[in-house]
Parts: sequence; C-alpha cells; structure tokens
Amino acid sequence: FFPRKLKWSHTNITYRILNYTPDLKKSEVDRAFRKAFKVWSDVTPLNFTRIRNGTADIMISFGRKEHGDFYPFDGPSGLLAHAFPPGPNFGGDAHFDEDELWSTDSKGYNLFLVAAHEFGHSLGLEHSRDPGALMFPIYTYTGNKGLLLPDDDVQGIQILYGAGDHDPHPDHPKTPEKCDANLTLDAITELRGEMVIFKDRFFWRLHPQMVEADLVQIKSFWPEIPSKIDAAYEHPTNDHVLLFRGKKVWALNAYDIVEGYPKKIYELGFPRSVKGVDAAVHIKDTGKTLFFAGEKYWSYDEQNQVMEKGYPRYIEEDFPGIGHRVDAAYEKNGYIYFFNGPLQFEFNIWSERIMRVLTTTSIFWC
Amino acid sequence: LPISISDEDDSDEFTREKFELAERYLKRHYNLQSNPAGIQRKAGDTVTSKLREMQAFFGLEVTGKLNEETYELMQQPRCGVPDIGEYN
Repeated sequence: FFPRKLKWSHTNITYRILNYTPDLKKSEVDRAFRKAFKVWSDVTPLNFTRIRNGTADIMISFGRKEHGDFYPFDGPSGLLAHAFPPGPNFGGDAHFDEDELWSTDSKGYNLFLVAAHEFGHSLGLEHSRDPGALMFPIYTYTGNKGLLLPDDDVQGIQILYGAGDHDPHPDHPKTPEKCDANLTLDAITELRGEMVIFKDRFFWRLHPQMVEADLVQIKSFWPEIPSKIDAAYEHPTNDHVLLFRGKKVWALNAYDIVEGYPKKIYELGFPRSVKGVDAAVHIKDTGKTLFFAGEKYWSYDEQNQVMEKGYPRYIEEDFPGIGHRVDAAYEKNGYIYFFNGPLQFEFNIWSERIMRVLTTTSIFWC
Repeated sequence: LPISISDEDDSDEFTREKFELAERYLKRHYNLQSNPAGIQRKAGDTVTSKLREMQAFFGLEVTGKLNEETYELMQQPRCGVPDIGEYN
C-alpha cells in the first residue's frame, strides 16, 4: 500500500482515455483498458465507467519523455508506464510511455497487462515483492488467454475495498514457496548447466554456483508454452529441451521453439491410450530417455528415435521403493533423482537401489 | 559520481556508464536524493543504503554494492509508479 493506505472513497469510479497509441487500433486500446479494469472489478465492489468528456477519476494517456507531470519517461524500454495513487488532480491517473511498442500479444509490451498493473496503483496498491503478483514492478508476459489475478493482488485490493459479490474465477493462483514442506514438483530438467524446476506457471533456475534459486514465470521465457508442464528433459547433444504437457511435446532451443513442434506424444511411439507423461529423464551414458506415465515407464532410444521393445514396464518392478508414480526426475553422476510428493529418492543406476531418501525441498538447500 | 567505488574489484568490473544507470534507477525508484557537491562520500553511503533497500526488495543478496545481478535487474523493463511522498 501507499503511505496512509490511500484509496478511493467511492466505488463508482470513472475513467477517460485522453489519447491513443498508433501501435494499436483504437478498439484494441479500448478493449485492453476495459479488460484491465475488469481484473479489479471482478474481485471488489468497484464499478468502472468510461466517460468521454470532463475530468474522470482515472485519466489515461500516452506520452513520451516529459509529458506534463514532471516524471519523464525514458525512451524505449526501461520505464513502461506509471500511475498515481488515488487522490485529486493527478491522483489515479495512468500514463503509458509512447516510446514503447504496445501490443495485444507478446510481440511488444502487452498493453492489457501493463494497464492492469497501473490501474492497481490507480486504486491504491503499491509494488509487491511477490514475483508472481501482478503488482511486481518488473514486466513479465503472462499470456493472452485472460489473466487470473494472483492471490497476493486479490488480498491487497480486498483489504482496501472488500470482496465483490460474484468473482467469476475464485481460484487465484498462489506463488509457490521453495521451502514449503508440502512442496511437490511438476518437472525438472537441466538447461545448459542450470537446473530448471517447474511448478505451476513458474520455474526456478538453479545455477550450480548460486545458492539462491531464481523464480521465473514460464511465459516470460517461452510465451507459446503452456503455463503448466508435466515433464521435461534436456537432450544435450542437440541442445534441445523437451517439454511435455498433456498429449503435446515442445522442443526448445534456448528461447525458440524448434521447427516442427509441438508434436503429439504418439509420434514418439506412445500408445494412444497414454494421455500424458508424468516425468522424463535422459540418461547421458546410455543415450536413452525414460518416460514415466502412471504406474509404467517407457525407454526411448534417442539415437534411433524409437521406443525400445519390451516397454512399458512397471515402475515398481525396476525402481523398487520409489512408489508407484513419479512427479519429476533428473539424472546426475550416475544417480536418478525421483520426486514423488514431498520426497525425493536418490537411485543408483548401476546398483539399481535407493541410496538416500531426501525431502523434495532439499533440492533448494532448504 | 556519488557512489562508493572504493573497492578495486568494483571499479574494474563496472564502467562509469553502469554506475550512472544505477544512480538514475535509484533516484527514480528509491527516492535517492541528489546531494550538493562537496559531500560526495556521504552521498556514496546513501547510494549504498538505497542499493541495500532495492536488493532486499527483489530478494537479491544484500551487499549494498553494485554487482552484475543487481545491474541486470535494473536493466529490465519496469513500472515507474511516482513516489507518493513527493506527490503529496
């Protein structure tokens, strides 16, 4: 919050769009702002009404460099926009840097996402420390299939204005905490020497020389990839990371999706009855990739690009003690680390037995 | 520049340009005040405290020194919500 928890004293709030960016059609700008206000009206009793003349509570404009409020913008990138907290005159007003390229997708800065953030300020929210929150001060593209307002933002705005009557999407995503004792993981892979650990719409980057893991939103790296991953592995010889979600698989080369992807998992040789993959791990010494789905697993020969004969086999038979299912897995120094709920199992590939049982969070040094 | 660059490794690693960017960033987002000429050592300490504040906010290692990680974050696109104290 701003000092003294500044907020509007009324719930019917007006806004006026003073000018438009040439980057988008007027109708696209109107829609972006309307959607951005709806993000907040869905979770509060606030109503937003557009006016076309006179002074509105929230005056919206595009400008570049010094644009009339003595808080100049700085040219392309850097500062994208700013907004004043509730109050008279400039209070509530939102300004967008015309030197940015504004877009309705991920090609430029997504106007809807930036506007939703700025209107948070216009209503009385300051910046959040939660990297998953809309009010986190660094721009992150989160996809254009509508924004599910994160829980941190909902809690903030409802402290100021209370809850609304009809929240159409009551499941507000929480940002995972790496040292949560109940933490479970979606997928793990290596990526050019770093560990990439997927959980919901985020992944942690864990560099071998860093103790602290960085939390990043999947969409900010790969806008076209779904915001939840089932399984992942790195094929280091061709510098590809493969990500699985449902029946689809994507191959990534750094930020780019490899041509020809996404593919259906059946193209790898899975039977049609398999609806998705729970975990994948590439064994460097053998060149084989193991895929875990339900209680069974498959072995894929990367060199010949075929599923090996004799599979699927039961996980329990070949990896006794790790449980019937696997959430995520990775290989390191001859060990496979299997994650199952809040536990991880260190499995020696050659002696075929569990060496250690660890907590899932120990991957983060918790 | 009114920023602490007393350690040799710091001055080797960062150019004057990078320090200027850091100072602009802290002035804009952390209300770093410009100090009159002649008290640069004190100003340097202020930069250190603002750097600490910024590093703590973003969950970086709090060193009070400009390092690569902090500088990288300063370069990312962000929101510039005007400071309410000044507005009032």
